[in-house]
Amino acid sequence: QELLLAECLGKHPLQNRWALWFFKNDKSKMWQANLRLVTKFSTVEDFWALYSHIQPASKLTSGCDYSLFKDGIEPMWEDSQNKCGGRWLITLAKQQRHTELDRFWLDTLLCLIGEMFDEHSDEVCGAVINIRAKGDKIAIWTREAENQQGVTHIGRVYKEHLGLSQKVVIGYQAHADTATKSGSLAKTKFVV
Amino acid sequence: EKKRYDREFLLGFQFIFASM
Repeated sequence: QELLLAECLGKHPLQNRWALWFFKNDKSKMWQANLRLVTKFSTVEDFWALYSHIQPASKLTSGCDYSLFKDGIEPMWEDSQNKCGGRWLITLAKQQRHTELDRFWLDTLLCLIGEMFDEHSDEVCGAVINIRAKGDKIAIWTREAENQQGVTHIGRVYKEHLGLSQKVVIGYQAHADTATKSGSLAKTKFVV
Repeated sequence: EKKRYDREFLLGFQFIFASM
């Protein structure tokens, strides 16, 4: 009966095919050898089947990342579709790993696969979550840092979907600036 | 036509597929 029901239901196609990547920090290997493609999906149903069977981000060990990118874009600055882009960065306090991290990451994923950025959804490349002892980070990567209108629209919608207060300010950094400066020193190009 | 889904719609599928 369940099989028959599943066949009758049909699946809901997404606008894009998405790839989930996993990074585990092993210092004995090169950075790219630590980055693995987990799987790709292109329907709502397959997204949940995947999401339900992987570790929640809050249970990963420090140094690990999940990345969700459109099929054909690798989760690294060097990819041709990322190199002129940047990221909206959410920096979390340590205690937020247990209270908000998983919800923020799930809402980030839903924003991406649901194409919730209106006519600017094509600007989105993917999203990354970094699990780090000093504080976790979530970011949405977009393809063109100079597209102020698109970038700020994405930032405003993203902030609203995370349920962040108007008092909270989030910043956008161009990858070109992040790549040449260490961590927190990277220049903030836009804020919302 | 673009395939767009809102949060509530997507969340509606969560527990159906978590239990399969």
